[in-house]
Amino acid sequence: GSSESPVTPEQIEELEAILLGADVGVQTTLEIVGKIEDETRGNRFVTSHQVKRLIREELHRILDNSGSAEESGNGERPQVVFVVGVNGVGKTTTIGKLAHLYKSEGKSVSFSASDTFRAAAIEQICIWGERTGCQVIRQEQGSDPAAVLFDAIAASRAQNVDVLIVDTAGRIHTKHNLMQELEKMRRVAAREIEAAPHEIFLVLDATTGQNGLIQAREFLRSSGITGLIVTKLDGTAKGGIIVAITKELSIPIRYIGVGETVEDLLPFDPTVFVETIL
Amino acid sequence: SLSERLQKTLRNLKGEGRVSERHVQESMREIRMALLEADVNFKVVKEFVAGLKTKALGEEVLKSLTPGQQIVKLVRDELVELLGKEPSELEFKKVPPTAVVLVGLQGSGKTTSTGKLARWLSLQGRRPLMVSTDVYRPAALDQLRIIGEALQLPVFESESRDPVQLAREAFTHSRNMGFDVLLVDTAGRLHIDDALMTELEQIRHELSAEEVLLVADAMTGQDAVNSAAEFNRRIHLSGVILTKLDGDARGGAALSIREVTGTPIKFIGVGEKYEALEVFHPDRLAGRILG
Ligand SMILES: Nc1nc2c(ncn2[C@@H]2O[C@H](COP(=O)(O)OP(=O)(O)OP(=O)(O)O)[C@@H](O)[C@H]2O)c(=O)[nH]1
Ligand SMILES: Nc1nc2c(ncn2[C@@H]2O[C@H](COP(=O)(O)OP(=O)(O)OP(=O)(O)O)[C@@H](O)[C@H]2O)c(=O)[nH]1
Ligand SMILES: [Mg+2]
Ligand SMILES: [Mg+2]
Repeated sequence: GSSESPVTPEQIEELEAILLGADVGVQTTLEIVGKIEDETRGNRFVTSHQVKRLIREELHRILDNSGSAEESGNGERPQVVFVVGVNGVGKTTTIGKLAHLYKSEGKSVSFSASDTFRAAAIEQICIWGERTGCQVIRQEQGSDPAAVLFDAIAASRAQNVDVLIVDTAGRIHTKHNLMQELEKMRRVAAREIEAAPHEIFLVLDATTGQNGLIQAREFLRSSGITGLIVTKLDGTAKGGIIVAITKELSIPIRYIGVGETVEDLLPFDPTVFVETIL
Repeated sequence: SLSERLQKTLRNLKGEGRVSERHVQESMREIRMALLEADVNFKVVKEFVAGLKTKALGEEVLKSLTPGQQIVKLVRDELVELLGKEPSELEFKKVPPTAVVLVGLQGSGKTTSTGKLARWLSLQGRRPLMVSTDVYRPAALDQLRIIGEALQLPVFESESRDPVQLAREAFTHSRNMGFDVLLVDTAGRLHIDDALMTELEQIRHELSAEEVLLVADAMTGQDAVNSAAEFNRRIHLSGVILTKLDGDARGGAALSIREVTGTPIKFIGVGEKYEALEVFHPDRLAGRILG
């Protein structure tokens, strides 16, 4: 710590344990420590309680506008929602949960089974369709994801469905061809329905470390992201990387996943999130 | 890269002649930052850097004309040592079948890795049988069946939907039909889910499993120590498969997992296709973690 700051090395260590341990990351942790040192400069000493309060305030300052944006419904039908992200983060399961939520709001929902690559991906989303009472538009494994999307938009439009949720294959952001495939799907949607896709949700696994920031940057840059969903927060991981993501990219955090059943989706609440970090 | 950062740090201090304890302290700070940015757990970093500092204050570095390079070499060697020096193989029972159980958190790549291992073993001339005990995830049994069809390798199926019974039936079948290895896919689970961790203990016990492989995602952050330690405590791991290394995650979780469980990393996953499985090389991962 700097020489005039009353924050002791022990307090800094405690602070770092909380923030680093939550995956907030080195850079953001250093910035928060720096801010706390600035705010307490000139004090004779600062209590652990004050340090915690200052961390809480700083985290809230970063996160408090992140959950507030309303989903951009604009009366077009269907609203098209893409769910994207790297492999295994919980996209398909989250789609089941989103459908359940939308239906509880009185909306009709259909799915586009646009993960045509992975073994049993289509079977998996079809089971979520059965569980939630949503039609699934599908083709065979190996078909073109954009072609399935095209069919799904046509079918959803014909049946006046309110929301079409598009399941996509997991993809590592460093794979240029896969990111191009996603961008092609975005163009297909935009061509069919003006302002589509109305939402592109990036799903992040709460256990992810610093790579989560790179994922957010790359997906944002490549095809755009309108919101984040952080899954597996029912585990012991804190998902602190979203602090760095929000700070740098200001993408709204919409929902969190807290389990494997259809009801385990909650709107993001910065207060609850900050308290679990502290 | 770390070596560039260290060279820069030590160049800035060059005016003081030979490298001093202060130079080493500054270098340790750079190394700590690099490891934290690579997702190594902060407690593991603290211990690692403390041990490193002691060695860096030794004769080799202090007398060296190129202390920066000396320190980089020291860090790399220490990392490789920690990660397990040499490749570590699967252990097979003298009397087949050998049961290999794949365990881990949700979505880490267990089912895909089961297929990859089956292909790997088959190419080595062994006869693997796969079985899924994941009766929870939608289409999990379909997933392994489809993988078996794609690989043209057998998957055991039965009417049972009890994971422990499924494991038992598969083991009996593999023994009767002369398979060399039984690969057991399990459902993803949280290490804090006591009921499911107990189920895993029962599956392991049922198979007197030779190999219990933790399948862990290379992009895992600080939490890697928590889940790995608990899986190891409950069911004693024999190896780790680190997946999704075809991404750009630095993979520091590997160091955390190794340090906290002492378990060797045996394989890495480097893609979604079934051929994307490699034997683990500690020196390659050390280079990647250091960046
Ligand atoms: N505990 C917990 N598990 C979750 C959560 N969300 C998803 N999962 C589990 O994570 C695993 C992967 O979920 P999927 O929905 O298949 O993930 P995905 O992103 O669609 O995976 P790919 O399509 O293969 O890239 C499954 O076992 C899910 O049940 C969550 O919020 N909490
Ligand atoms: N890029 C990449 N993807 C991988 C790798 N290993 C697995 N995957 C992908 O990760 C996702 C999850 O793989 P699964 O095999 O379903 O994971 P799991 O651990 O069985 O998931 P649960 O059973 O739900 O816990 C799939 O999309 C796989 O194709 C890898 O090494 N690299
Ligand atoms: Mg999926
Ligand atoms: Mg699985």
